[in-house]
Amino acid sequence: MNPDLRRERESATFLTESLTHLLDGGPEKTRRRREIESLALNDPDLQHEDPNFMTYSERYDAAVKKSSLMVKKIQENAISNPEEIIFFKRYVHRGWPEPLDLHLGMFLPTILNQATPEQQDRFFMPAWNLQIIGTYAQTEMGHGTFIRGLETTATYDPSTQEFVLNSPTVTSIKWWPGGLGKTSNHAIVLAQLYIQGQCKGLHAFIVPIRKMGTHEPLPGVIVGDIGPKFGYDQVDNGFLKLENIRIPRENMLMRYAKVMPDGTYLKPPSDKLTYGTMVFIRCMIVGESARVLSQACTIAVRYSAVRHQSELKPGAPEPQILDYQTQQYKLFPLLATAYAFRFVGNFMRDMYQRITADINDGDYSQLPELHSLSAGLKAFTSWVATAGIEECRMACGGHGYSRSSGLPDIYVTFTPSCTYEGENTVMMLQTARYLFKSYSQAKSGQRLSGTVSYLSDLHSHIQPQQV
Amino acid sequence: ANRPPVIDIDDVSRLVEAYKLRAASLVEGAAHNYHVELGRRNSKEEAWNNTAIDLVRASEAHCHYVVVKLFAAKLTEITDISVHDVLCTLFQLYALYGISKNSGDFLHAGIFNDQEISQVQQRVKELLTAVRPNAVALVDAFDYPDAILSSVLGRYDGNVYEHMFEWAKRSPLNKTEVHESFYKYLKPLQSKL
Repeated sequence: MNPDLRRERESATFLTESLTHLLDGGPEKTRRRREIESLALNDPDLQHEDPNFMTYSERYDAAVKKSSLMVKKIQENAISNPEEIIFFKRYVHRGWPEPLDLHLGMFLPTILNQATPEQQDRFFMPAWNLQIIGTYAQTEMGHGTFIRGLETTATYDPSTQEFVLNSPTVTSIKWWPGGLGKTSNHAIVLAQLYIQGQCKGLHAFIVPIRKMGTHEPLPGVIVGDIGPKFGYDQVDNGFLKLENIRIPRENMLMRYAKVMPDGTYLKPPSDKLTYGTMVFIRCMIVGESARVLSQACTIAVRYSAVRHQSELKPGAPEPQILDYQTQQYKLFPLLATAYAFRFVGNFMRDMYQRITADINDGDYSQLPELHSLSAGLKAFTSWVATAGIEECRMACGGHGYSRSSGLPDIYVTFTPSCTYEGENTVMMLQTARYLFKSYSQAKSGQRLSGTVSYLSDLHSHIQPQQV
Repeated sequence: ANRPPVIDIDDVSRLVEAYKLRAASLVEGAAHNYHVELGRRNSKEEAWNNTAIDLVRASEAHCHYVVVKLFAAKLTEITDISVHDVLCTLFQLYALYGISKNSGDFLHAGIFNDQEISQVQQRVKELLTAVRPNAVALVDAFDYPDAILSSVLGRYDGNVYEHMFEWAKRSPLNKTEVHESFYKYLKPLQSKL
């Protein structure tokens, strides 16, 4: 043990373990997390080379191998709690993204939340056993956050009771979904539904894209990898062009909106329900912001305690760089932010679960607040965390630039969250729309609830100030 | 200048209140600017676009308030006094640092005056000193094993330099003492000199 770090630990004014319990939600949760961590980290099958010394293709290959083993091990160890699956997955892949991220994080949750019980029977177990490997294809080459602008079409043909899916333009080619390039054989495709010439808006469809068994692309499906990116080297982000792909009527996710065999359309209770998976991911990003920022802070603070540089007093030994006020000013506000975001991440997770339960009971009243807050906090926390990781890297001097520091990888792995699941500025404007609406309601005398309730008290709070 | 501080900068609930006032002020300001734009152009869409910067700032302030509020709420749940103290210090640092970085908003809304902003900035420096003895323990509490951090600099045992050297030895360029590119490109060049 480095003597500086030992001294630092000995002089702390609180028990580290107590704080760890608080962060985990109790001693039992810490114990269970460590148990899962140990299952993944000590399993000889799940050891891997340092990806830093591998090529793009080698990294993808190693990640697919680990992902397949991971699913087997989850089943063998009977890990079924979603939170514990996330822990296990994170420990297996050591925090790196992997080709099954969208299968586990979006495809399966979408089926659970948006499919009818019959559809769940048909798709869930094959997907859980990796016979069906799915992704979530929403973003198009020419269309991102503004999902009403998506061009992919699904036209209902009542004569065969099928939907015909098409990518009518180059800009409508699905672009970016993780696992789409080479791994997946199915995709949940977001497309504009047309019935008898009328557009009914965006709906989700389960589309087979590769033949079961041979894994060859199906006729009319043009699919592949989009090439190297800023990071995410082990993930096959892909493209998908659909040319008159016919899927049965039962492949539209029909928990809320429905298309009857004769083409009769039943509207969902709320348009926002189509975007439920995206809201789920936005809530998760808040917690992820805390995780990556706390990792970057851990690296930078420990290194700043080990590193000695220059002199504070003439002739004295080189001090730890953590003793410089400028270093503290770089790192400690970020450390405080990491803690703040951790609590906010837990809040968003609980809020999502609570409101999802309400929705299942037919209560949609909290949905607008969930949409607004998840959009705003996703943007707020991911912006701050991304800038914070970079600040931590620079606080480590030249060595922060080495991949051995771990900081470049944390950065390139996390910074896409500022643009995926909704570009951050657009997210902030969505939140603004809700704030604006709430403000107008408050002004007209309505009492507001939730996080915007303060706007009801606006006129009593804001007093003219004497300058 | 002699006005007594309106807000006790160490009081958790007052700091939450300050962020609430800032958010309210920016939401109201954005709404006001939107209506001014609307009066000028008579197009809701154009007015919205011409107020977008103010609207984003209002959203950011709202989110910042929510974060501060939730952090403060968490403090009330902590029963371990030593943990409460150290997290309370972190809360103050988070809140006051945010005020110092966005001082214009707080000044503009009349929540703080110049003198109070100076106090905030001074207090941030004091809080850095207060956090310093617990900094390593605070990051240890996140409980990331070395295998997850994948960082030579962030190793739990702090034996950074030895492992940095070991890591470098694994670079593919070090598989041979002389890289083949030397024989292919540099040696022929050197032999001509």
